[in-house]
Amino acid sequence: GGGPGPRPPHSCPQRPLGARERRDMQREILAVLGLPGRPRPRAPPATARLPASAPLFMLDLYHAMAGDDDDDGGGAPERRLGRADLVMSFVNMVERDRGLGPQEPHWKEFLFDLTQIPAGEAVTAAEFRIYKVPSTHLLNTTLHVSVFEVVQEHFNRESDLFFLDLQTLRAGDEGWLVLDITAASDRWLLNRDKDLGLRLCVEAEDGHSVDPGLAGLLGQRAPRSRQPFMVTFFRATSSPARAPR
Amino acid sequence: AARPLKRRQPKKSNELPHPNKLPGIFDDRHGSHGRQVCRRHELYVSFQDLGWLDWVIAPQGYSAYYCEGECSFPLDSCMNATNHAILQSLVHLMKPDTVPKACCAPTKLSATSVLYYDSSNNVILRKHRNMVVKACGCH
Repeated sequence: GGGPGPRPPHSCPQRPLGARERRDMQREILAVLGLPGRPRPRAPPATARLPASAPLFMLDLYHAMAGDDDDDGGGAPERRLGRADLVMSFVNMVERDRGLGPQEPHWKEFLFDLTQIPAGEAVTAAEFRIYKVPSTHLLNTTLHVSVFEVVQEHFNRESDLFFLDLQTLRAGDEGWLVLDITAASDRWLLNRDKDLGLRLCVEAEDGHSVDPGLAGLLGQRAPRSRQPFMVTFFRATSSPARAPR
Repeated sequence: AARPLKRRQPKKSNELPHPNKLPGIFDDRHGSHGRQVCRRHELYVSFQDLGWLDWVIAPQGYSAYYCEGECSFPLDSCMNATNHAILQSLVHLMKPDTVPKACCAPTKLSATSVLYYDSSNNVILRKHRNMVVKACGCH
């Protein structure tokens, strides 16, 4: 705060950092990593959980993102990441089936708790990923898989739905089905405390509703590495100002 | 007899050194006074040491580089380069004619990425751009 002109040189600490200083510096550096603090996971340690689908997918993304960390100067970003600087995957909390039985239409619903989304982040893309195995019930017919956002549920009539995406595939196909749910992000950012409901419907070529399970779409009862999850890509909307130490 | 007065030299200290003329590390003005010259240090933060591997999936640790030593510029030279450089660069942007560009403003910054579980079991991948000093002005 003094006037311009060289200030008397400070004598810097010449000794190695003490344990407390080292811990303070580490904590500050971890704050640079954007780790607000140490969350208390409610499940076993990370390494035991790794084979689950979402962590596997995110680890894949991490390697892609870490790969272009060094040339931040703007090389071509990894395609899926675009300019995202935060990616969150959400495991679904509740899964409801309206499947077996004569009444149509059949559907499968997933509820996601989005309360952890940090403020100040803008969604650049959002996907719902569900694994599909070859259907053992339907010959290799064409199927139309559509996903809707459940905007409002009513106890005495059908829920209000908002169409998000449609994919056409063969009953014998296998692999991850990626459905684009970005269009729902405006609504969920406005009311974070409300769970996001997604409804999945499958129709055959003739327009009849098909049970998603019979079509080969796996739900929560699938092996951990193939359970459905949602992934959202964010871009910070305001640059965080670092408080100088 | 009255002695003629000496003409006083104008004091130079009111002039801020022009950034291009800041003394560099090889300038003996640093060394010869025995002060510790600014050097780059590496601090490896091991998540294992911190006992955080039950929620951090990747990486296993994080290399932070920072400068420590005597740098000749008006700001507090005891801060680490990351803070140091960003703050100095910000102040220089705000007052370019009063605060020179820091001699160890980062010349190369890179991003850091970290993958971790939050408390609801969601997996989060966070990338911070321009956060880690890979090479700073002094070296």
